[in-house]
Amino acid sequence: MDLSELERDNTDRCRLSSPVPAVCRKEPCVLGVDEAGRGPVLGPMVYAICYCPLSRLADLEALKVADSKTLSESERDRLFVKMEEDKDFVGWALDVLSPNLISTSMLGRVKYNLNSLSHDTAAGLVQYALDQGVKVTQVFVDTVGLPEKYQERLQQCFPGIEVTVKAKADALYPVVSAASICAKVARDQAVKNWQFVEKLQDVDADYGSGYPNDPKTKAWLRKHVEPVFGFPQFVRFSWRTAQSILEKEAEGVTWEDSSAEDQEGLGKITSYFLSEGPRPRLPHRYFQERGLESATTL
Amino acid sequence: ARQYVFLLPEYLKDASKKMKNGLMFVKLVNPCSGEGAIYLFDMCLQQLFEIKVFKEKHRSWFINQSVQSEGHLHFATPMDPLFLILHYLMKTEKEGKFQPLDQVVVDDTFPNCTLLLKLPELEKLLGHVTEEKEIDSKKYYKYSKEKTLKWLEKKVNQTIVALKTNKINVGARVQSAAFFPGDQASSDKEEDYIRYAHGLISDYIPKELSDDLSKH
Amino acid sequence: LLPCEVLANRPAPVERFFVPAI
Repeated sequence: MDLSELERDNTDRCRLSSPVPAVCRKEPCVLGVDEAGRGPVLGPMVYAICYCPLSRLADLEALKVADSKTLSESERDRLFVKMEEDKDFVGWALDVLSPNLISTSMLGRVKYNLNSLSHDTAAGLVQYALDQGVKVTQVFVDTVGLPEKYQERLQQCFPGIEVTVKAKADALYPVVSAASICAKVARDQAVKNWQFVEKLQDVDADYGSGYPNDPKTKAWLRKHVEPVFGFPQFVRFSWRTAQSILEKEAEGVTWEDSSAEDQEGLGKITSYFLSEGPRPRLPHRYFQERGLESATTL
Repeated sequence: ARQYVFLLPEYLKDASKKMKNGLMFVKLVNPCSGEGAIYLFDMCLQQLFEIKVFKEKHRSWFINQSVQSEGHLHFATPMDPLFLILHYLMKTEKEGKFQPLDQVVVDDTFPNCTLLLKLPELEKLLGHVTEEKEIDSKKYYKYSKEKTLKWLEKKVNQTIVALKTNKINVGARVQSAAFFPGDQASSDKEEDYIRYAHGLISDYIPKELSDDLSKH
Repeated sequence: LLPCEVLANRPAPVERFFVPAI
C-alpha cells in the first residue's frame, strides 16, 4: 500500500483509494465500512470502505476475508495483496486520520469529539464512492456509538441506499471484514513507518500495541514526554493516558480563555468603591492605546 | 535564568561591545510620578533611554532553544535627560538660591542620579531651564520657571510636528481603538494636537508644572 | 511570542517541535 502521501505530511489526514472497477459503475454494489486504530493512544485512526458488485459477493467471500479480528498481521497483508489482485471487481478507499487531527479536533475550542469525527469520516467515504460513480445500493457499517442513532444519521445522508449499522458487522458481512482488513493494513504500515516530524534523536520504535493499557506503550509515553511540548505528534494528546502523564510531568500553561482568568478578573467588588489612596496617574493615552507602561522593575 | 526581549536602536549594539558596562540599567526617578523607574544608560555616547514595557497576560517567549515564561516586550527609546535634572532643580526651587549642580542632583533613593552629572553638553542643557551665575569660575544654578515653560513649549511644538508626520490619531478616543493612521488625519483640529502633545509631555513632568504649561 | 503563558523558564527543544507562524 502506498502511504507516501502520509509519510510526506502526517499531521493532518489523507485519503487513499484503489481504482474503481468498471463493473462497479454498472452493477448494484454492496459497500462495507470499518475502522482500525480507534482505541490506541498512538498513531492514526484509519477509516476504510470496501465495495464489490452484489453478484460477486461469493468471490469476495472465497478470498477468506472472514472476520478480520481472527487474522494475523501477515495474513491481513496477504489478503490485501489478493484483493489488490482482484481489482477487477473489488474497490476500496481509506481516510487516514492523523493523531494530530484527532487531538486538535477533540481539544479544539469548539469540541469535535471522536464519534462525530468517525461518523463524518464514514459518511465522507461513502459519498466519495458515490462521487466516483460506484452504484452503491447497500451499506454495512460496524457501529461506533449507538447503532440506531448512527444508522439514522447515515440513512439521512444516503436516502436512496439501504443502510445497516450493526455491532460486530465485520464478523457478519464479508465486505465489512474486507474494509476492516484494508484499515488494519494501512494503520499497521503507518505506525511501523511513522516519520517523527520532531526529528527525535533517540526515539525507539518499541511502543508496543499503542493501546493505553499496554505496559510497553505506557513506558514509551513516559520516556518521550517533553515538559514544554508534551509529546511527539504521534501521540493523541486528547487521550486520558496522555493527559495524565502531562499533568504529572509537563509544565503548566495558561491561555487567554482559561478559567483561572475569571476568578482573577472579578476581584472584590468593594475594590471599586473603597478609594485605595491616590490613584496612580494613568500613562498618556498614546501609551495606553499601545499597551505600553513604564518599566519600574526588570 | 530569566531572559528579556528588548527592542533597541541598532547603534546601541556596539555600545555594549566597545566597553565593559557599555550599557547599564539604572533605577532613577520617574519625573512625573516621583516613583522609581528603570532607565538604560549608554556610557559611550552618554545617552539616556527610558524603558517602556508591553505586557499582556498569558504570553511567553520561545528564545532559541528555551522558553521564557514572562512574555514581556521592552522598548528602549532615547529620553531627554533634562526632564530628570528638572525634577531635582524644582525640588530645590523653594530654597530660592543659586547652587552648584552636584548639590542639587543628589538622591539617596536613586544614587545613580549622579550619572546625569557626567552628561556631555550638560551646561548647554541647563541653560534651557535655569538662571546661572559664575563665581571664581564655578557655576551656580537656580530653577527658572519661565525659561522652563518656553523650553517645554518648544517640546510641545516639536511633538505636534512628530504627531502629524506619524499620522497619530489625536481625535476623540472612539476612533483611536483602531488607531490605524490614514483617514482621520485631516479631520483633527490644531487644538486636538496641542492638547495631545501637552498630555504626552506631561508624562515627563510633575503635575503642577503640567498645569502651568497648560495655562502657558 | 506565544499566545499563552508557559509557567516555567527552562530549556526547550524549540526547533524540533515548533514551526514559527504568524
